[in-house]
Amino acid sequence: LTEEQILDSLLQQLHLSEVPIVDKAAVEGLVIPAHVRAQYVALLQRGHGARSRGK
Amino acid sequence: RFSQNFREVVGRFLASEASSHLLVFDMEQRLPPHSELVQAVLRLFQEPVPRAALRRHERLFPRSDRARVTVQWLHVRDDGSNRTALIDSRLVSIHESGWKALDVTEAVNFWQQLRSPRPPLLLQVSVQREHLGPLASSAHRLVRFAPQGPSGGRQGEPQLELHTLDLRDYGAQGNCDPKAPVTKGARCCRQEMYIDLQGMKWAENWVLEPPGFLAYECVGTCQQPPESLNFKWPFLGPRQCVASETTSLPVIVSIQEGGRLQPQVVSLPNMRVQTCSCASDGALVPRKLEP
Repeated sequence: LTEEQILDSLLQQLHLSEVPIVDKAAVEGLVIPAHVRAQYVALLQRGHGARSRGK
Repeated sequence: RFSQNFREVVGRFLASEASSHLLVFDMEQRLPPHSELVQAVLRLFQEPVPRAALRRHERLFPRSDRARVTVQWLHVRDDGSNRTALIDSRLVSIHESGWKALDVTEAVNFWQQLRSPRPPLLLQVSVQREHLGPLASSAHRLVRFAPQGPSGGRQGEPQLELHTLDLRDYGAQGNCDPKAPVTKGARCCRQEMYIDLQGMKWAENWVLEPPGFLAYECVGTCQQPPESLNFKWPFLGPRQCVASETTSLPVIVSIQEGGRLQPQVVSLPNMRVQTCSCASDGALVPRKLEP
């Protein structure tokens, strides 16, 4: 798994053609709402179960 | 039919009556628990056609002496409904007799995906005209295979041959031992590999979670099957240590939406290795059985 593959996958999932410029100050004030975190944790736990076939 | 763009297409249904019979194979205990099915072969004994019938056929159809043999996997569901899947098909000549082989690996793969306790393996063998059409002969009526007898063991009885590899010798070994370095020639295993997202410039201020993750990777080598197996299946490449099951990775990123920054969850497919296996390039990837 390479850095490029991770970046390509992220851009593809977000339908972006390049990495967005994000202002550092804006991120520092950003709080992750509980429902977003809950969605993330649910996906993380489901990821350990749902398996896709590789090669 | 009701489209304005197409002239109505009229077809004729040509009855191609076929002789068919159902083969039942009890599969319990036939596949060892830790084995990989390389190939399943159905052997049918084609009985010789009597000379008089051959001569009569040649007078009527001098240019057509073949018939099509088709094998379908039959699954009878719990509710009594059934479904079939085409597994293999080949042409046989009425001038030949003896053992004919058909590849029924996919049928056994389907059977393996059924829930336990699994029913016997049902194979529907049908013999049809070589092709439909006015010139098709009735050669298919002269093709006969020795049937399955109740007692079993009759001369020429259909045989199901299962070729397997013992995964204790030819498989992967699960997770690598974190305490033992993976040396050259070590057996295929899944090794921890940590991906540090915080160290990636492009992720700064963009990827909020996770700071990094365990991706794992498949390392090591696989034992190659005995020469005889390679000889039989030249299309199979060498067995390699590959990621046979992977899972996705959820991340939280900051997205510009409506003029302000929003955190959003995105799932990246196939980012983490769940299982490593020894697999050959060119090997059949079992079709998933529809529910």
